[in-house]
Amino acid sequence: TERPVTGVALDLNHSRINVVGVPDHPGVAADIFMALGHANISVDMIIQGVPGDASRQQMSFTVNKDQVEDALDAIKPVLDKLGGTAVADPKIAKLSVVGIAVGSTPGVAGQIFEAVSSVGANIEMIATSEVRVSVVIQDDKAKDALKAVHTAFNLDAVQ
Amino acid sequence: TERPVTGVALDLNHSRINVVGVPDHPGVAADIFMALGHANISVDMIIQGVPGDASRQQMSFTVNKDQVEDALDAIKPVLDKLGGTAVADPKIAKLSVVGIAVGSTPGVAGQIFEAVSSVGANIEMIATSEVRVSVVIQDDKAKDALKAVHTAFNLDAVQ
Ligand SMILES: C[C@@H](O)[C@H](N)C(=O)O
Ligand SMILES: C[C@@H](O)[C@H](N)C(=O)O
Repeated sequence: TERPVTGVALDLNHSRINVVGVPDHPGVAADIFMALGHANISVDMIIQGVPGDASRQQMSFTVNKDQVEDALDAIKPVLDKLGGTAVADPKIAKLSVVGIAVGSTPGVAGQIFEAVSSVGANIEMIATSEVRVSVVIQDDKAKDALKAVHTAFNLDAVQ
Repeated sequence: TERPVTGVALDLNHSRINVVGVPDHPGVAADIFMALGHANISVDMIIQGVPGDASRQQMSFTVNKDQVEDALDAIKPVLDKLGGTAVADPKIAKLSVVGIAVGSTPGVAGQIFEAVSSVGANIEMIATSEVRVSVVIQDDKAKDALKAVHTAFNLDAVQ
């Protein structure tokens, strides 16, 4: 497609929670996220990729900044029972780049990562689908990273 | 919303590649995915969540089964230069559950994980957005997991 990238949005409303050292067997993710559901907490992104140490798994998720304490409270009993710890990071920014086949067009994700890193922003989380590439960085470089992505894909041109 | 989940799809066309032990500084993700782009490899999902050991990062991505060798060849020079290793798993299945606010409606992700784990399938990767929850499991339990999600959300009902 001529224009794999059609927009980019900056989200400063969420905090990240990293959960590490949980057992890696069926039911663990269900327990954690059912607990959040019972506490009526809306989860923006869930990411689980490569495990931690042998037979322990880890995951990150993001919630609204004003729900971090409630989220940590909700999962504490689950982590106490299963083992594992949760650590919050309130100073994140999420950049989401959207477009038809943005995730699947060869090289586009690489160009997005290059634009973000060009301003010195370290990419802390990545989640992509065919139509959306989301990266999480520290919020101090968020506006620069947003500008760099705009420039890399000519998004500041008048449409 | 009345029906946060409107569909689920099973994808058996992709393999996973885990990249571990890469440096955690700006430019690393760009190098890896630009190399894949130059090799014209389409990446289906990229997931990076919690780091590995101190100052080393890790990520998973999925490519078409028939592109695994090309993908490993493409990133080898990058990993040789930066440090890090890549390991492929060809026997994965990806279940994607879609619907308005499927990711953000409290408890829905937890119910999806519960359905998948109810058939004994271990959840190996998770990536969610507001409208899509994707989980990766081993392919031997894929059909059972698909059925369980259908049942959990009444998706086999005639619409
Ligand atoms: C590991 C990789 O994501 C690195 N943090 C980067 O910004 O490119
Ligand atoms: C860690 C967690 O995802 C676990 N593998 C599960 O299936 O629930």
